[in-house]
Amino acid sequence: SINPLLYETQFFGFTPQTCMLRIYIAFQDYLFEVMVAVEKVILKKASSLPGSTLSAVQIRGSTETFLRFMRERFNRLFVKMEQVLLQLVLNIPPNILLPEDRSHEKYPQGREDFHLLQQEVEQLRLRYKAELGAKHALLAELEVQKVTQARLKKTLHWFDGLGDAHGPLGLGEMMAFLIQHSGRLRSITQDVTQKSK
Amino acid sequence: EQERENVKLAEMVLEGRKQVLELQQQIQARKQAWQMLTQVPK
Amino acid sequence: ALEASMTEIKEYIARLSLECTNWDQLLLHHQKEAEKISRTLEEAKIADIELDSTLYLQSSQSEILSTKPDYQKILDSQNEVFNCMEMVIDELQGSIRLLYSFMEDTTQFFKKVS
Repeated sequence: SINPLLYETQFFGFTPQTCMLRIYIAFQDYLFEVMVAVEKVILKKASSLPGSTLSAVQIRGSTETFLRFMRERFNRLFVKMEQVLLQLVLNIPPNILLPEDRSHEKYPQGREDFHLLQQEVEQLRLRYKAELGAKHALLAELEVQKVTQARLKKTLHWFDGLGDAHGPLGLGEMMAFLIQHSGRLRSITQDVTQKSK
Repeated sequence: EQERENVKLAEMVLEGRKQVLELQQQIQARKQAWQMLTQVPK
Repeated sequence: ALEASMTEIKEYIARLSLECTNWDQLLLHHQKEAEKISRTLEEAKIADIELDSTLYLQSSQSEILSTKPDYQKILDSQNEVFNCMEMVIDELQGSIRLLYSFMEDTTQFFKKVS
């Protein structure tokens, strides 16, 4: 039976099998590259050696034999390496719960728990409705505030037109002067009236 | 998310209420200053 | 053996796809519910229906919303301010007229006397 290694895939973001396959292919590619390089060197050396009877075809044959041999060795070793990596590295122990799955720790055990979950969902729905209502109410108040502030600023602006906070410039002083002056005039008038009598 | 948005909106509303109150107080102060002026000639 | 493995893998894929679809459908269901709630409130707003205050008093901002000032009263009080100012200015005008008339009378009196 296949173990699909789903939890490991969730954690790593790739399947362990794909990972091993990629490693295998990488090794294979490298082996092939090395063989090609080695063959080139041998060809060069063979052609430069005096009295060499080695042909390119012979060298190619040997290279292919060597490659086959290396491949077989590698495949055997890789089986062991794959086992170790899958068991010890690309593996999540069965008792481990990933942090992202903490909400599933207490999986609903039956009808009761499911019923509780449904109640919770309904409560959340009501809370959301209330919050949305609050948002509309707050936005409405902001609109009313704008209108009210504009009206109040208009009134203040009207007061500005009348003059500063103590009335039109100098009104207070002028009034005080007039009253003082009137007081003096009154006493002078009384004085003159008496003297003229 | 809606709760977070509402907190920001509520802050704006409180600020707006404060401004309205300040404007009202300023108007009251101006009105009272003018009213005091009528006391002078009395 | 290979065929059996392939069948098993196909079964896993089918099961996972089905679970994916179910989760997506559940999410869609919740999103639609949320949209429905939002639309109902928008329609009420457009139709200018007054929101039931009990609705948002359950929200996180209930305290702020329940202490809303009476903005209409504030706006209405501006009339009172202008009425008051009219009286103040009338009174000031009256006082200044009185003072001028007194000065006029006094000027006439001194002219007569002199």
